[in-house]
Amino acid sequence: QKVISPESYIKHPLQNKWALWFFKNDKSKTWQANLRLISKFDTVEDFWALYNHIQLPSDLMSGCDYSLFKDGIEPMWEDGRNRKGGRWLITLSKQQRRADLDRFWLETLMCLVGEGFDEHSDDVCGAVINVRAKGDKIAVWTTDYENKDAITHIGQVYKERLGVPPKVIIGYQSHADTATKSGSSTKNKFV
Amino acid sequence: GKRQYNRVFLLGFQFIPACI
Repeated sequence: QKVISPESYIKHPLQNKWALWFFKNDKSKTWQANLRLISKFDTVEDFWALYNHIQLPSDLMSGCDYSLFKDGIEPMWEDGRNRKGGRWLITLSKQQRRADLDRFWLETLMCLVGEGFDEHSDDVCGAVINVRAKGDKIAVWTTDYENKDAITHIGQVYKERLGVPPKVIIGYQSHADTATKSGSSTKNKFV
Repeated sequence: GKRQYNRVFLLGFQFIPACI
């Protein structure tokens, strides 16, 4: 009789359970009504089963978002874990949709599910990709804009993982500042 | 400790059918 090693049939558990959300812009509905939970997963295998099954960001209609958040955190500023938080924001040029968008998003997902920010991964709430005609955006959301050590570590690792050149500056903004901004840009708390 | 997986490890599972 053959003994099968557990490695061949037990799926690889992730540190956290994650929820993937989809937002489709329908102006006749409220923002919250346009936000749908797609699925949750907590293993490497189930992450890929979901990822391989859904459309790439570059194939989505303008106005759509994907959000990947830890189970129990809703992808909105109002959630208790986001209220005092902020985001590292990557803004992409129109040319980058073809070259970088899908690659950046997959790398972002792998940073999250693989706990790529070391002990500071606990500060991560999730990530959001906004597909927009005027320019796409990807952001990693963290829980507390005052946690300087966590935020700077996450920013440095994230920039490296995306392969963003050192001379390109990325900014971290609090959700409170984003929510109350008057012009088109929010001031950076960290760069 | 934390279950940390690097990109090479994760990518290695992308096209392996999972036993469910």
